[in-house]
Amino acid sequence: MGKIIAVAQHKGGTGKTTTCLNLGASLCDTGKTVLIIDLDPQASLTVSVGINPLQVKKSIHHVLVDPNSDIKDTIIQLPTLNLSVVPSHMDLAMVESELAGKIGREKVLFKKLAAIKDDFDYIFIDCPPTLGLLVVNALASADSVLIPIQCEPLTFYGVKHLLQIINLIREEVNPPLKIEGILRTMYDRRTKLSEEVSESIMQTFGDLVFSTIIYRHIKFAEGPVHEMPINFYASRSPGALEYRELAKELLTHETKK
Amino acid sequence: MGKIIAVAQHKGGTGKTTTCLNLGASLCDTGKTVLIIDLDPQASLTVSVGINPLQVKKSIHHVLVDPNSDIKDTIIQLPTLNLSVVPSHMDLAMVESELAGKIGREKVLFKKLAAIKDDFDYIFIDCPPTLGLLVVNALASADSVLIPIQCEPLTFYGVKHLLQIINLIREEVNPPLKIEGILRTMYDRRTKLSEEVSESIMQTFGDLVFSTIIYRHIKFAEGPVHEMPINFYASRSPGALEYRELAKELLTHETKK
Ligand SMILES: Nc1ncnc2c1ncn2[C@@H]1O[C@H](COP(=O)(O)OP(=O)(O)OP(=O)(O)O)[C@@H](O)[C@H]1O
Ligand SMILES: Nc1ncnc2c1ncn2[C@@H]1O[C@H](COP(=O)(O)OP(=O)(O)OP(=O)(O)O)[C@@H](O)[C@H]1O
Ligand SMILES: [Mg+2]
Ligand SMILES: [Mg+2]
Repeated sequence: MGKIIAVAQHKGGTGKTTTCLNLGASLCDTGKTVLIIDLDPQASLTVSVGINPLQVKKSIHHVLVDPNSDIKDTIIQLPTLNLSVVPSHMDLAMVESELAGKIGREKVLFKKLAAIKDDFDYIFIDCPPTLGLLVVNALASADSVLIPIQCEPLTFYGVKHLLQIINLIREEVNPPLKIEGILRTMYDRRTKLSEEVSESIMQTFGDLVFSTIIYRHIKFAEGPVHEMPINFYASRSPGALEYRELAKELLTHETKK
Repeated sequence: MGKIIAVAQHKGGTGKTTTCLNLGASLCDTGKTVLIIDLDPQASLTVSVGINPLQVKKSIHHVLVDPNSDIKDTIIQLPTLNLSVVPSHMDLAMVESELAGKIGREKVLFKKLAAIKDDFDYIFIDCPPTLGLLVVNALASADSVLIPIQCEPLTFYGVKHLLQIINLIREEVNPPLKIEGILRTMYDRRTKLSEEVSESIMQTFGDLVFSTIIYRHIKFAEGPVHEMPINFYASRSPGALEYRELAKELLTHETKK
């Protein structure tokens, strides 16, 4: 029933958190139930919805390291935002060493998610900018992975490596893993560079690329100040419209390869 | 003789690599000798100077995991750019597990740098967007740490945590570690938001903050395409002038606390 989408991109600052929050919120607006799991020790997603990570009693960290924990105990409902969130905490940074050497450490999240997979239409996993154990867990538990690519050269160069990891996860631990799509983000209309990188993305990844483009709009950066998705504080802004468009596109297309 | 500066900021995409490259290049222009160590498995710095990480025979990875390796064997001189670089490689991502449990694993880089510390006026260490073993090594071996802060809320919120880690490193492994300065980056003049975050940065960190601000200029993103620092492909652009200004400021101020 529920679809689990990992939002992964190891290049930093490419719009993963912004995409989880605003795509998630736009799907809620169409009547879907959405949970977002903040899997980044920096807890940007958590902070962006007004939750203070230091005041979180049970975070995704507990879920991963305590075999007796239940992920349901960590879910925070945000009725005004119509979203649910599993918050993060900086202790999550220790997971790599806490689970080191443990058999089956790539599938810890997968096992825990089984308990709630059918409680939501969509479960987004906001990944940190790394390719370590946290991202491996996200990819091992996801039905599909959505890859935001900032329309700049460095992000584009790095995608090959991410796709290798995805293939490896598919072979070793999660054969059904698909690519939900590649999302061009932070496209700066004022520059030729974004256009060139966007064309390279289209040429390299063809049908995998969402038609919807998320352009650069400073309104997004205000999100954490308002502590809500853009469709609450600027619902008719171009940025809000673009994520609504993306939500429509997600609902209508089959997950590709 | 040589000064080692770690450029660290765990929030992604905040200008660490761009600062290492362009501040480094601007210092070269004043006659200083500069080495940049790419400590990020994504190898953005390496790629930005036209080196293909996949063709690198000896990278910083070898230096960290092979006790018999000599960092001098990894240095690539780039005479046209007047810079030297120790390249990275994606295998660096495995260092966390390769050095897990090894006594003294926080000071591996420190020991290796001793051999070349006096060969350069400045050694910059480009850090990945994490707070793991690689960044710990960088902070444990540095004389000072330069912290780029993108003028947006999420980056500002995260700085406290980074400063906690710096204090911890100072207490446990590197008492002389200072803060070189806090650098406001990617300041978007078109928005009130950058101004507000910049003021919060000034109020919170006072004298630690460089007076020089690096504004948002799309010319920076072209860097990896030209495979050179901005003062080579756009030497009279505002962005190039700002990093030259920063180099002057660095040379004239005492490293603060
Ligand atoms: N389309 C956009 N236009 C302008 N700013 C944006 C856009 N998308 C995101 N931002 C801003 O850019 C910064 C980085 O975005 P975000 O935190 O979503 O990236 P990320 O990939 O999750 O970063 P990290 O790698 O650190 O997890 C944030 O301050 C965010 O508000
Ligand atoms: N002042 C600036 N104005 C506009 N673009 C910039 C500026 N500084 C950096 N950029 C661009 O923003 C992107 C991110 O910058 P950069 O790679 O230097 O950040 P980073 O902190 O090293 O990222 P990561 O966390 O992934 O290592 C790059 O494409 C870069 O060219
Ligand atoms: Mg994020
Ligand atoms: Mg970088």
